[in-house]
Amino acid sequence: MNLFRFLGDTAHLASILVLIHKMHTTKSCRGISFKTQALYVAVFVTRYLDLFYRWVSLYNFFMKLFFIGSSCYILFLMKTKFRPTQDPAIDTFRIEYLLGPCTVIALIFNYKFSPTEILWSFSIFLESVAILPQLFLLQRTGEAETITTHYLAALGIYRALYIPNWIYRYFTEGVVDPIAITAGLVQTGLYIDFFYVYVTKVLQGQKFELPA
Amino acid sequence: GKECSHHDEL
Repeated sequence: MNLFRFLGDTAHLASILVLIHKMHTTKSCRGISFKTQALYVAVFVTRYLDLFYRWVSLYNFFMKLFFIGSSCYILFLMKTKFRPTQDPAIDTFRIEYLLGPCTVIALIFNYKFSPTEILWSFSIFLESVAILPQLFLLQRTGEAETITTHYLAALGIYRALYIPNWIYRYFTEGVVDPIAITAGLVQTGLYIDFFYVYVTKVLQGQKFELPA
Repeated sequence: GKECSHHDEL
């Protein structure tokens, strides 16, 4: 564990709490892509199967439980209490275009051709693109509630912080994880446009609006 | 391959 990874995980945790807070305070899941949230459940469940057979640490154990539990809770809220505030008509990204390629790539690029390692690779690749339906929705509506942009910013910061974590681990432990690094760079890259608008507008106190 | 180092990451 190093500071970058710890802060990254903290940002990830914070992003989820911000999202749940947004839903409860605005009594709405407006502007949130159900598809992205469903993909995150798939990401966490396929990656954390090792909860059953690998002990890492108490921290690792509880974080995994939190990510699986909270992502399922978010889906539950979106399908029950806040269902009327959800608009499937704008959440139209075709996730089969993500699931298909991620499956194929996971079958090709993995550290061992075993079910759990393939699922681990799949979860890494899927996570890297899981935000696309959300960014697509944002692009379609052209604007977002400020709290939703804080959620996305925290999520982007989480991924960005994993990059110095890998650099640090390379120099201190000599480990390199090409799959996680490649997917992580792609994932962080997807946030660049968002971050530009976030920094130049939201952090200056303006509303998040995309140029027409 | 070696036991992958990445498995301690979240």
